[in-house]
Amino acid sequence: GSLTAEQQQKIEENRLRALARRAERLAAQQ
Amino acid sequence: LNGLTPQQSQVLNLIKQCKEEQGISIHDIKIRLKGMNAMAVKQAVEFLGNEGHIYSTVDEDHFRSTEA
Repeated sequence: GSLTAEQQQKIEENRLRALARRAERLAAQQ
Repeated sequence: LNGLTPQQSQVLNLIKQCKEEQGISIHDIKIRLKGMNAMAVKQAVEFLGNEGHIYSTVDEDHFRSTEA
């Protein structure tokens, strides 16, 4: 990996936010 | 089938296929999906982001899939 630890952390935060958003959207569709 | 338009599905599948740590850029998506215009790509990316299918990585121009 050529990414810095800081970049990797930011990416992981964005991933977790997106997963939470996905769960919200799926719940809203129920 | 999955609540996505064919265009949105195409963009999502392309993003899912990307194994790079930093994801795929909008520029590369446009190149890979030659038949789709720039506005359609931009709108699909925006929709997929709002739905939590994808997320930005090193900047607002690179994306990865939450389902990869």
